[in-house]
Amino acid sequence: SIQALTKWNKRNLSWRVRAFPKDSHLGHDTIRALMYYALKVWSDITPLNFHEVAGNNADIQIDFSKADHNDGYPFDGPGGTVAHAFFPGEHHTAGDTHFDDDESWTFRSSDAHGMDLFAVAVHEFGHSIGLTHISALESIMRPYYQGPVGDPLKYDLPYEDKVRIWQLYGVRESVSPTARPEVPKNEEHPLLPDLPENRSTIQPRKDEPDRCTTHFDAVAQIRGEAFFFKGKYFWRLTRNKHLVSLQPAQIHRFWRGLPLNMDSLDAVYERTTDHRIVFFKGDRYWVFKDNNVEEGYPRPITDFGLPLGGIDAAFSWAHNDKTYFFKDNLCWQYDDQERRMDAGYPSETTPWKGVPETLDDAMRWSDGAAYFFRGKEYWRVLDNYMEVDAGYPRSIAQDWLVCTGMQSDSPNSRAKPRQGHHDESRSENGYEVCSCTS
Amino acid sequence: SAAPKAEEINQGVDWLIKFGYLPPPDPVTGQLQTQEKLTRAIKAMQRFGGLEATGVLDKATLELMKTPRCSLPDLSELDTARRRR
Repeated sequence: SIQALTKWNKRNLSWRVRAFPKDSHLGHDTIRALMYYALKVWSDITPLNFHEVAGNNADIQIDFSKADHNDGYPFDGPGGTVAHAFFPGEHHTAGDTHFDDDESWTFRSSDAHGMDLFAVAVHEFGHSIGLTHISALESIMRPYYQGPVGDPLKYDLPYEDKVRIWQLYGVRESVSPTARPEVPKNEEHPLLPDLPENRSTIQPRKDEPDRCTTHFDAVAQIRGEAFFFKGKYFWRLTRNKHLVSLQPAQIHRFWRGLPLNMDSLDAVYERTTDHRIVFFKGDRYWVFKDNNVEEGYPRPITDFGLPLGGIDAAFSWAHNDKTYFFKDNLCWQYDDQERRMDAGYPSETTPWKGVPETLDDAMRWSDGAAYFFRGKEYWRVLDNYMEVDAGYPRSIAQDWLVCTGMQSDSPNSRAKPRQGHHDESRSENGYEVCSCTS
Repeated sequence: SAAPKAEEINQGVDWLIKFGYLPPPDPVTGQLQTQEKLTRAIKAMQRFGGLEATGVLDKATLELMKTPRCSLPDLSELDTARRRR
């Protein structure tokens, strides 16, 4: 898609929520706060400033409306089209943003069917300031809804989007094109409601584990996203490594067909040959197509040439697409293409130096590296390497499950923020960025 | 894979028009679109959506068309005009 030819000539833009949703569990203050943070995503890195006003003359009028609302872009009920915004210009609707009031708008929800209001608002405000759709998978300006993008207070735009908005407005003074924007501590920001598990009205379920202190039963990359399984629950992270919800989802409510009395899993992996998802528990395994179990399962793990007694971990290594199974100090190499175990296994040594002798689970990730999990720590082996990367093990809670001070479940489990870590790269994805702010 | 039903093709054409991949129907010929134009539009949509550009309204393409999304077109009128030129 080409870049829109319009942009705002002024740098100070006013906004207002003109019409709130008629029937939403999100309060007015939450919606205003989410709009504030979605706009802030863009003003953090450009010379644009947004301020909320009360009158009818706001540059960006925000409405929750249904069906035909007289702008030529009628909404179509739940699903389908969920929102739109008008590009900058002289027209009276320029910058205006409309959300479909028939959608189930959510915030920090584990409900897979809801629409995360913050994620959609960031996308729509991109249009309000002049960005068109783009096909890049990582971009927030991709036209399709891709699920929540994580905590509004910590959201960092994908690099493609930063570059495109910098092309329109330049870089905000004091912002390095390669560093994460930092929020000045003395600025006042609207409060977002407490995290669901901290609300006094919603008690965590008794068996719900604390993601910041637990050891995980299984970890897997499924459809490019990361899944952390513990007991009857799992947490999900998007392709960009954003935690979808701080609250875990129940395994049975998402993966349909596992026995209801199953209280935990041993290992999970996505088969590279046909993208089926394989779940292991004890001597049995289940094969899923998407989130439904296939006919004829469970079956015994001896199908793989594994002995009875269960496994600890399973993952497919990106380097050779072979699947590795682990049990205690033993490791097997399996060929999913040929559906047979490779000769010479089990072995008492893993192919990767520095990986712990016993594992909770392992997974490949989109950076090409293999990740090994044990206890509260994980180890990384870079693509094409046979040895654990320097600086590992690191904390699973801190690096994957957003357990920094503010977001941890309990004060006792708070992890310290990462020290002395910053990206020194001047370019990403082939873009070079020059900062010319004068 | 099974061929798409007539209803799915109609919905697909509407979708492609709505999001800028096909020009709006000619007032003289009504909804008629040439097969070549339709195939090209489906390919463009598939490329934009990260699917393999087959030009066929297959299951994955129809699924993507059902995915919740922003109402704005992916290709602007300027884009379409440029391609036409």
